[in-house]
Amino acid sequence: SVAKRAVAEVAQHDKVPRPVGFLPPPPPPCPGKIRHFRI
Amino acid sequence: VPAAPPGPLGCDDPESEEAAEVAVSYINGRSHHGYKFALNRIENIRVIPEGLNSDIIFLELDLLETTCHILSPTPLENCTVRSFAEHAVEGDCDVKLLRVGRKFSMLASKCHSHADSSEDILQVCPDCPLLTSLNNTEVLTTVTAALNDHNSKTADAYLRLLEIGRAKIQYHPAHIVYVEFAVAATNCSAKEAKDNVEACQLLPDDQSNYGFCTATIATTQDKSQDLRVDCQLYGHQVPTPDSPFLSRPGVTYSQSVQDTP
Repeated sequence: SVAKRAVAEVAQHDKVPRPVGFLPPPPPPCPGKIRHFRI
Repeated sequence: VPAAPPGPLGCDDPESEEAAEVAVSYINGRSHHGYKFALNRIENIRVIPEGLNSDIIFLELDLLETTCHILSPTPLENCTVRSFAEHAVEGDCDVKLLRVGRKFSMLASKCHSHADSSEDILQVCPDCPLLTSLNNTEVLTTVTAALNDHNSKTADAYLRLLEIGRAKIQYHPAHIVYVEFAVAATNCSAKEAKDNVEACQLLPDDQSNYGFCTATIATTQDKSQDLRVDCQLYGHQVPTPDSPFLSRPGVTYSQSVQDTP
């Protein structure tokens, strides 16, 4: 009989390491910066 | 491998800022009412390729009113943006430019300006004076009294009112009316005007001498009034070409749109 093997919780050290040089997504291109204040 | 096409222009890219600077200079340069506006934020930019090395650029700009009247010779970069507590006025502009190579030229602009909401101001500054209508009776009385007071004391040219730029009224803790108005020198001295004010006409464009006045009238508990006036003339400047208008809060003007073929 085929038993579904419980997938062990991935141990911390097994977590897929982030690729080297992973950069956060660039800020959205617009709207731009506020130069004085928002009203 | 051919170079990948450049990504979409971001609102803070140098090229976007260059285009916005051309647009703001155009809007201020073609306005002859109210105050100069400065760039506060580029809300959005859209680039539509137009052909070899040329694009149509649509910008949505967020401007803020400065304290420089539009007739002031002060360069925009030296004009202070009106603070939030002074009851700021915002301009929203949609502009269309043509870019050929690195050169931008304006095709059309449409602007709408509006004052910040009184609730926002009072929330931050309960006693701050708020903008009031320019044809408010107290405002008109204050402008008239201030101009008469200046003309009665000056040894220079007799000044005539060009336009009221803005007016605010404070109710607490004292009742104070604040006005700002643009003036122009006439061909009379203040003394001559006493004899025949009808003869005093604005100087022709090639000799025009504009100025700006600020004044307050404070009314104390015992109903006595304290009037303060400060008028400064700019000296003669070369007149600028006519233009659409921007800085009447709440009013929308649009440039006659010359659509590109």
